Amino acid sequence: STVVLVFQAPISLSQEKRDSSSEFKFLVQRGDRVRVGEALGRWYDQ
Amino acid sequence: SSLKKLHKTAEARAFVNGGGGGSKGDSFLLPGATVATLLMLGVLHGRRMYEDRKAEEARENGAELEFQPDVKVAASALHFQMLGIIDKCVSLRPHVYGAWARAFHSNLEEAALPLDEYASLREFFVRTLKEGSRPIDPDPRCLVSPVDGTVLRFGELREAGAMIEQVKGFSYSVFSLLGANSFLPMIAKGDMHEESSEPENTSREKNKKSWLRVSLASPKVWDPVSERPMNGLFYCVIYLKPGDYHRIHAPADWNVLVRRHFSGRLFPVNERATRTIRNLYVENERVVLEGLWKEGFMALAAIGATNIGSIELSIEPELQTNQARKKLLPSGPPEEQLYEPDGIGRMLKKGDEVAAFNMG
Repeated sequence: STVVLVFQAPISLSQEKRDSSSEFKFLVQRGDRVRVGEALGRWYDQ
Repeated sequence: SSLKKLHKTAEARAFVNGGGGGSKGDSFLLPGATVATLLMLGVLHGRRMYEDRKAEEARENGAELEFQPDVKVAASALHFQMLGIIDKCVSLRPHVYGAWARAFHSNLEEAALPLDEYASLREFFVRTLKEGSRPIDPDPRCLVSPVDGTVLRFGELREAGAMIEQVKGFSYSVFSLLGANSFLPMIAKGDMHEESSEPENTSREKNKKSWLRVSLASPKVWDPVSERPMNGLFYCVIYLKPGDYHRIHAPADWNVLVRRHFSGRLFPVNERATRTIRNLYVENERVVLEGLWKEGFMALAAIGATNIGSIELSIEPELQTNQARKKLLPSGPPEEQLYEPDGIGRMLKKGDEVAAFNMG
């Protein structure tokens, strides 16, 4: 079985600031084992 | 070479039947039926050679051949017979569950009950866990995994008609996965039509449109002051192995507004199948939950597989999936249930149980 999650999350306001701290970033890599409750991704307020 | 042999056989037959008594030229005249047979055999032989060559090319490209239907049926029958035998032999249960756990790397120490208390492999398969086995990350600015599993793919959906890659060369659209009535697809379809009639649009304009579409789907996050909305659209695909914990939890505080049930097939979803069966996730039976969280749109598609008998929703226990009647029309429209006739929906807290994959 498989689960696909589709969601909106914060991104930076401009293309130039794509690496700014407000952007949602995945904390996992392809092939990683994850468990319920572990963070898939995180973002920070500017 | 087959044709040559046949030609020689036909010549020999002509010689035996008429060649001995008639003129020499008659021995080369074959009856119409023989010619038709030869042609048919030639066509069949050619087709066989063509199919063999295609299969060889596919193998060279890394694809493996799909399982034969009769093999699937036999495996399925054997599987259910085994399940029945195991369920009846109580003393066998711990050994069988132990073997299952070893084969699929399950952690038995996490199971909520002792092994002999599971009445069937089905119960064991969908076992709950001991309290505190899965601590939920409390950070309000994080999204947590809804399941135990392996991350297959993740990324951002940036364009109209965005596709999620299944494997290299096989992609499926997010609209096909979630359904035509989804928040996003309804607006996206109009957008896609506009784009096709205006080929001169620059990629930047297209990008802005796609963001507008996302924002319309969840107006709460639309910020008309900024040049672009605050939120992007992301996806994450997680595969559950047979030994994994098979319950699904809310990845965030989430207001589920719609449920969609697509009765479909139950192809396996292992690595081999993803490389072999095109549109695997869109073909398989699935339940889609769609709603809003504090950052906007959120949808979760629970996709069944060969070993999954049904998908059970904690928030809608009366839903029945994997029904034989619906299998007759697997490509029909999804059955939809709105949870928000009064705008409330089903409120879930981060980590709340949402659904479970049942076995058999």
